[in-house]
Amino acid sequence: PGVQKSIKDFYRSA
Amino acid sequence: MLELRLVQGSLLKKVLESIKDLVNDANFDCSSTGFSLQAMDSSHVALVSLLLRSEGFEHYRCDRNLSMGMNLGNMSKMLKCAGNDDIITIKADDGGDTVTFMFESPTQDKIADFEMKLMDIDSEHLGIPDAEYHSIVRMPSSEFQRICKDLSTIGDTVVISVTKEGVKFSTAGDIGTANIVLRQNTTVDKPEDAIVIEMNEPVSLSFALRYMNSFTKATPLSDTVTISLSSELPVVVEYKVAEMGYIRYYLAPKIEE
Repeated sequence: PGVQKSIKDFYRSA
Repeated sequence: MLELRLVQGSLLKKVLESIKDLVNDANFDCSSTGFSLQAMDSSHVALVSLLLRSEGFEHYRCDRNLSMGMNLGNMSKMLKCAGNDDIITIKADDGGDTVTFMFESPTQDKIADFEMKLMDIDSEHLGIPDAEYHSIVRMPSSEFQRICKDLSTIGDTVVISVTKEGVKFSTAGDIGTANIVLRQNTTVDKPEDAIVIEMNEPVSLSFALRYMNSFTKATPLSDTVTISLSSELPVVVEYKVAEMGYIRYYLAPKIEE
Protein backbone atom coordinates (compact mmCIF):
# COMPACT_ATOMS: atom_id res chain seq x y z
CA PRO A 1 0.00 0.00 0.00
CA GLY A 2 1.24 3.44 -0.89
CA VAL A 3 4.06 4.62 -3.10
CA GLN A 4 7.57 4.54 -1.67
CA LYS A 5 8.93 8.09 -1.55
CA SER A 6 12.62 8.92 -1.89
CA ILE A 7 14.56 10.58 0.90
CA LYS A 8 15.49 13.18 -1.73
CA ASP A 9 11.82 14.20 -1.98
CA PHE A 10 12.24 15.66 1.51
CA TYR A 11 15.83 16.86 1.83
CA ARG A 12 17.92 18.87 -0.59
CA SER A 13 21.58 18.62 -1.43
CA ALA A 14 23.67 20.56 1.05
CA MET B 1 47.49 13.72 9.78
CA LEU B 2 44.66 11.96 11.50
CA GLU B 3 44.88 9.84 14.62
CA LEU B 4 41.81 8.79 16.59
CA ARG B 5 42.16 6.50 19.58
CA LEU B 6 39.00 4.85 20.83
CA VAL B 7 39.42 2.93 24.10
CA GLN B 8 36.05 1.22 23.75
CA GLY B 9 36.85 -0.22 20.33
CA SER B 10 33.78 -2.44 20.41
CA LEU B 11 31.68 0.66 19.76
CA LEU B 12 33.25 1.08 16.32
CA LYS B 13 32.74 -2.61 15.59
CA LYS B 14 29.05 -2.28 16.49
CA VAL B 15 28.69 0.92 14.46
CA LEU B 16 29.96 -0.85 11.35
CA GLU B 17 27.61 -3.78 11.86
CA SER B 18 24.78 -1.23 12.12
CA ILE B 19 25.38 0.39 8.74
CA LYS B 20 27.19 -2.03 6.46
CA ASP B 21 24.05 -3.80 5.23
CA LEU B 22 22.34 -0.50 4.40
CA VAL B 23 25.22 1.27 2.66
CA ASN B 24 28.03 -0.28 0.58
CA ASP B 25 30.46 2.63 0.21
CA ALA B 26 30.58 5.87 2.17
CA ASN B 27 32.77 8.82 3.00
CA PHE B 28 33.81 9.15 6.64
CA ASP B 29 34.35 12.82 7.42
CA CYS B 30 36.77 13.87 10.08
CA SER B 31 36.80 17.37 11.54
CA SER B 32 37.39 19.03 14.90
CA THR B 33 33.78 18.17 15.78
CA GLY B 34 34.22 14.46 15.35
CA PHE B 35 34.16 11.45 13.10
CA SER B 36 30.98 11.42 11.04
CA LEU B 37 29.25 9.85 8.09
CA GLN B 38 26.15 10.59 6.07
CA ALA B 39 25.05 8.17 3.39
CA MET B 40 21.96 7.03 1.54
CA ASP B 41 21.15 3.46 0.65
CA SER B 42 21.48 2.62 -3.05
CA SER B 43 17.76 3.21 -3.71
CA HIS B 44 17.76 6.60 -1.92
CA VAL B 45 14.91 5.58 0.38
CA ALA B 46 16.87 5.63 3.62
CA LEU B 47 19.71 7.75 4.94
CA VAL B 48 22.07 7.09 7.82
CA SER B 49 23.80 9.81 9.79
CA LEU B 50 26.55 8.89 12.25
CA LEU B 51 28.39 11.17 14.64
CA LEU B 52 31.13 10.17 17.06
CA ARG B 53 32.15 13.38 18.83
CA SER B 54 35.84 14.13 19.25
CA GLU B 55 35.47 14.29 23.07
CA GLY B 56 34.53 10.63 23.07
CA PHE B 57 37.99 9.61 21.86
CA GLU B 58 40.89 9.25 24.27
CA HIS B 59 43.12 10.90 21.71
CA TYR B 60 41.77 12.90 18.78
CA ARG B 61 44.05 14.51 16.27
CA CYS B 62 42.66 15.82 13.00
CA ASP B 63 44.93 18.49 11.53
CA ARG B 64 42.58 19.34 8.69
CA ASN B 65 39.14 18.23 7.57
CA LEU B 66 39.48 14.89 5.86
CA SER B 67 37.00 12.80 3.92
CA MET B 68 37.86 9.12 3.56
CA GLY B 69 35.95 6.91 1.14
CA MET B 70 35.60 3.40 2.44
CA ASN B 71 33.90 0.20 1.41
CA LEU B 72 31.95 -0.64 4.55
CA GLY B 73 32.00 -4.37 3.89
CA ASN B 74 35.79 -4.32 3.76
CA MET B 75 36.01 -2.04 6.81
CA SER B 76 33.75 -4.44 8.68
CA LYS B 77 36.01 -7.38 7.72
CA MET B 78 38.97 -5.55 9.20
CA LEU B 79 37.21 -4.45 12.38
CA LYS B 80 36.00 -7.99 12.97
CA CYS B 81 39.68 -8.83 13.47
CA ALA B 82 39.74 -6.57 16.55
CA GLY B 83 38.87 -8.12 19.90
CA ASN B 84 35.85 -6.78 21.73
CA ASP B 85 38.08 -5.38 24.49
CA ASP B 86 40.66 -3.95 22.10
CA ILE B 87 41.55 -0.29 21.83
CA ILE B 88 41.16 0.81 18.21
CA THR B 89 43.18 3.62 16.65
CA ILE B 90 42.34 5.00 13.20
CA LYS B 91 45.28 6.59 11.40
CA ALA B 92 45.58 8.31 8.04
CA ASP B 93 47.87 10.80 6.33
CA ASP B 94 46.50 13.87 4.57
CA GLY B 95 46.13 13.05 0.91
CA GLY B 96 47.01 9.40 1.43
CA ASP B 97 45.14 6.58 -0.20
CA THR B 98 45.01 4.22 2.77
CA VAL B 99 43.69 4.17 6.32
CA THR B 100 45.23 2.11 9.10
CA PHE B 101 43.29 0.47 11.91
CA MET B 102 45.47 -0.41 14.88
CA PHE B 103 44.15 -2.87 17.47
CA GLU B 104 45.74 -3.07 20.92
CA SER B 105 44.76 -5.74 23.40
CA PRO B 106 43.91 -4.37 26.88
CA THR B 107 47.11 -5.87 28.31
CA GLN B 108 49.19 -4.42 25.44
CA ASP B 109 50.58 -7.87 24.61
CA LYS B 110 49.11 -7.93 21.11
CA ILE B 111 49.23 -5.08 18.65
CA ALA B 112 47.89 -5.42 15.11
CA ASP B 113 47.91 -3.07 12.14
CA PHE B 114 45.41 -3.42 9.31
CA GLU B 115 45.84 -1.10 6.36
CA MET B 116 42.87 -0.60 4.07
CA LYS B 117 42.75 1.04 0.65
CA LEU B 118 40.58 4.14 0.43
CA MET B 119 38.34 4.83 -2.54
CA ASP B 120 36.96 7.87 -4.31
CA ILE B 121 33.25 8.08 -3.63
CA ASP B 122 31.08 10.65 -5.31
CA SER B 123 28.46 10.99 -2.61
CA GLU B 124 25.68 13.50 -2.26
CA HIS B 125 25.33 15.23 1.11
CA LEU B 126 21.80 16.25 2.07
CA GLY B 127 20.93 19.11 4.38
CA ILE B 128 18.66 17.92 7.17
CA PRO B 129 17.11 20.87 8.96
CA ASP B 130 16.04 20.60 12.60
CA ALA B 131 12.36 19.81 12.76
CA GLU B 132 9.55 19.79 15.29
CA TYR B 133 8.13 16.29 15.28
CA HIS B 134 4.45 15.53 15.84
CA SER B 135 5.21 12.56 18.03
CA ILE B 136 8.32 11.10 19.64
CA VAL B 137 8.39 7.58 21.06
CA ARG B 138 11.20 6.27 23.24
CA MET B 139 11.24 2.56 23.96
CA PRO B 140 13.61 -0.31 24.71
CA SER B 141 15.58 -1.02 21.53
CA SER B 142 15.12 -4.78 21.98
CA GLU B 143 11.33 -4.30 22.00
CA PHE B 144 11.46 -2.29 18.79
CA GLN B 145 13.65 -4.96 17.19
CA ARG B 146 11.21 -7.68 18.25
CA ILE B 147 8.22 -5.78 16.83
CA CYS B 148 9.90 -5.17 13.46
CA LYS B 149 11.01 -8.80 13.22
CA ASP B 150 7.59 -10.15 14.17
CA LEU B 151 5.65 -7.88 11.82
CA SER B 152 7.94 -8.62 8.87
CA THR B 153 6.87 -12.28 9.04
CA ILE B 154 3.30 -11.12 8.30
CA GLY B 155 3.66 -8.13 5.94
CA ASP B 156 6.16 -5.87 4.25
CA THR B 157 4.82 -2.48 5.36
CA VAL B 158 4.34 -1.19 8.89
CA VAL B 159 1.89 1.54 9.75
CA ILE B 160 3.05 3.42 12.84
CA SER B 161 0.28 5.43 14.47
CA VAL B 162 0.57 7.57 17.56
CA THR B 163 -2.61 8.63 19.37
CA LYS B 164 -3.38 9.47 22.96
CA GLU B 165 -4.00 5.73 23.44
CA GLY B 166 -0.40 4.89 22.65
CA VAL B 167 1.70 3.84 19.68
CA LYS B 168 0.38 1.19 17.30
CA PHE B 169 2.44 -0.86 14.86
CA SER B 170 0.27 -2.57 12.22
CA THR B 171 0.87 -4.70 9.18
CA ALA B 172 -1.12 -6.79 6.73
CA GLY B 173 -0.14 -9.63 4.42
CA ASP B 174 -1.47 -12.64 2.56
CA ILE B 175 -1.94 -14.69 5.73
CA GLY B 176 -3.63 -11.98 7.78
CA THR B 177 -3.01 -8.86 9.81
CA ALA B 178 -1.18 -7.85 13.01
CA ASN B 179 -1.49 -4.95 15.41
CA ILE B 180 0.84 -4.28 18.33
CA VAL B 181 -0.06 -1.44 20.69
CA LEU B 182 2.35 -0.06 23.26
CA ARG B 183 1.13 2.25 25.99
CA GLN B 184 3.24 4.74 27.85
CA ASN B 185 4.86 3.05 30.84
CA THR B 186 7.25 4.97 33.01
CA THR B 187 6.68 2.97 36.22
CA VAL B 188 9.59 0.64 35.57
CA ASP B 189 12.56 -0.37 37.74
CA LYS B 190 15.10 0.64 35.11
CA PRO B 191 14.67 3.87 33.12
CA GLU B 192 15.84 2.12 29.93
CA ASP B 193 12.78 -0.16 30.12
CA ALA B 194 10.35 2.78 29.95
CA ILE B 195 8.03 3.51 27.07
CA VAL B 196 7.68 7.26 26.75
CA ILE B 197 5.24 8.71 24.24
CA GLU B 198 5.41 12.42 23.61
CA MET B 199 2.48 13.33 21.38
CA ASN B 200 2.06 16.88 20.17
CA GLU B 201 -0.25 15.80 17.35
CA PRO B 202 -1.54 12.37 16.33
CA VAL B 203 0.36 10.92 13.39
CA SER B 204 0.10 7.84 11.19
CA LEU B 205 2.68 6.86 8.59
CA SER B 206 3.58 3.77 6.51
CA PHE B 207 7.11 2.43 6.14
CA ALA B 208 8.86 -0.49 4.46
CA LEU B 209 9.68 -3.07 7.14
CA ARG B 210 12.78 -4.20 5.27
CA TYR B 211 14.49 -0.92 6.15
CA MET B 212 13.21 -0.84 9.72
CA ASN B 213 14.67 -4.31 10.25
CA SER B 214 17.97 -3.13 8.85
CA PHE B 215 18.01 -0.20 11.31
CA THR B 216 17.59 -2.58 14.25
CA LYS B 217 21.11 -3.89 13.55
CA ALA B 218 22.06 -0.96 15.81
CA THR B 219 20.27 -2.52 18.79
CA PRO B 220 23.53 -3.68 20.49
CA LEU B 221 24.64 -0.02 20.64
CA SER B 222 21.92 1.25 22.92
CA ASP B 223 19.26 -0.03 25.34
CA THR B 224 16.79 2.52 24.03
CA VAL B 225 15.67 3.80 20.64
CA THR B 226 13.87 7.04 19.81
CA ILE B 227 11.38 7.18 16.93
CA SER B 228 10.42 10.67 15.76
CA LEU B 229 7.40 11.04 13.48
CA SER B 230 5.84 13.88 11.53
CA SER B 231 3.27 13.50 8.79
CA GLU B 232 5.32 15.60 6.37
CA LEU B 233 8.71 14.03 7.01
CA PRO B 234 10.78 10.85 6.99
CA VAL B 235 10.79 8.99 10.31
CA VAL B 236 13.98 9.31 12.37
CA VAL B 237 15.09 6.22 14.27
CA GLU B 238 17.90 7.18 16.64
CA TYR B 239 20.29 5.07 18.69
CA LYS B 240 22.75 6.79 21.01
CA VAL B 241 26.36 5.62 20.78
CA ALA B 242 27.42 5.55 24.43
CA GLU B 243 28.03 9.14 25.57
CA MET B 244 29.80 10.11 22.39
CA GLY B 245 27.24 10.42 19.63
CA TYR B 246 24.48 8.78 17.67
CA ILE B 247 23.34 6.82 14.67
CA ARG B 248 20.23 8.30 13.10
CA TYR B 249 18.35 6.51 10.37
CA TYR B 250 15.95 8.50 8.19
CA LEU B 251 13.35 6.57 6.22
CA ALA B 252 11.04 8.06 3.61
CA PRO B 253 7.40 7.06 4.10
CA LYS B 254 5.09 5.26 1.70
CA ILE B 255 2.37 7.68 0.69
CA GLU B 256 -1.03 7.04 -0.91
CA GLU B 257 -1.14 8.86 -4.24
